[in-house]
Amino acid sequence: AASKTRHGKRHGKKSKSRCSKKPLHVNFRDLGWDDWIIAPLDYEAYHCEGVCDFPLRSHLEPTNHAIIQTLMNSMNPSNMPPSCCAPSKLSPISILYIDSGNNVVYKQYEDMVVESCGCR
Amino acid sequence: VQPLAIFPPAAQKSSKVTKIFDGQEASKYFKEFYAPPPPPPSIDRHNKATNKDLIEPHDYMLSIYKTFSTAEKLGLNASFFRSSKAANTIASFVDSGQDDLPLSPLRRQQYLFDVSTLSEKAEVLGAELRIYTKVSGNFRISETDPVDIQLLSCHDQQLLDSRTLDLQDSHRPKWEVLDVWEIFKERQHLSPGKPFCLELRAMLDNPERELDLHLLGLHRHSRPQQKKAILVVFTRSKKRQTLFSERREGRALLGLERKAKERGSGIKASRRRRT
Repeated sequence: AASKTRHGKRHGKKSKSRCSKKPLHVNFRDLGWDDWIIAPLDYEAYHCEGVCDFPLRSHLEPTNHAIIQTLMNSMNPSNMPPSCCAPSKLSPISILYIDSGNNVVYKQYEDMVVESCGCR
Repeated sequence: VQPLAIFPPAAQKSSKVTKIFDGQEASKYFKEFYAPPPPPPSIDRHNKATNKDLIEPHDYMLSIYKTFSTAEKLGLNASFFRSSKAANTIASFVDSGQDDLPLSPLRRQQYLFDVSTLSEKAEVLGAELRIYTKVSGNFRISETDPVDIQLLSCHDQQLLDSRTLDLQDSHRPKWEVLDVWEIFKERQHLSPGKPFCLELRAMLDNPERELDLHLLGLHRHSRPQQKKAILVVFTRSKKRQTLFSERREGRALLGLERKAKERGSGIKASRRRRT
């Protein structure tokens, strides 16, 4: 086992953090989409990052499949990868854009911002 | 800007805006909400003149966006607002009709809207015509004589909706809103793919006669883009649409073609990058 500091953190090789949401700044200008999106030109969102390792935490709301896969991974990592850290809840955002007929359209797009991450 | 009020279904309506926020948070959001619209994008921003730069969104559409995106930040579901008619898509179509010669009297106007980009599968929850009126300073009328603006079907001259102009405050510019939901649904069903057409006239009582629409500031000559009439259609699509579907619908190709002209052979690299 790797040696631990007094705060319980591991020394040496940086361990991967558990599956959680991390800040993500989305900029439509950088994507080259500012020629059709009027607003917003950028917004604050999240992405999911980290490992789904055994034992899975309940706040990650793992699927039953993820529990099995994680257990199998813990027993034989070379045979089975861990389950995936992925968005488990998303929320919409409003977008004002220009459609193919040059009309200005408001639309509420579903699943644009990660609210929580889970093991899937 | 004509402010768009937020009306949650069960809340009571105050003079202008329903009070749905409290304390400092409310003042912060309303400050943002009523802030003047952002300046129109410059034509030559970073030497990239796009269609977007040439299209000026109507204040009403900016207002819709500001209201609903602010609501989202507060965790409110925009579809509950009365003004949204529970729609998740609100499309605006700018009038493409033309007037006759500028000096001839304008008794009637035909408004034409190309609604071909509207999905036939989407459920239409509402449609309204928004027209900008500004009564001419030369127009004098006694307070007892109401002026009705009437909307007729181009197809059979059936009266669709009418609005009595408020002449007490008539010399201030104003957007009049006329409900065209029924006729829009009917026309969409009967003549899909054809431009949506509406006819407008202004009637004066006693003696009953049609007014010259110039007097109400309805003529189209030298009218800026943002003051042109718009048809606003409220729809709800159950199908979850991805952002890429809009991207695919022509705009990407148009953009690439335009950029190719600007940059010569740069298009291949651009297309590769997008792919």
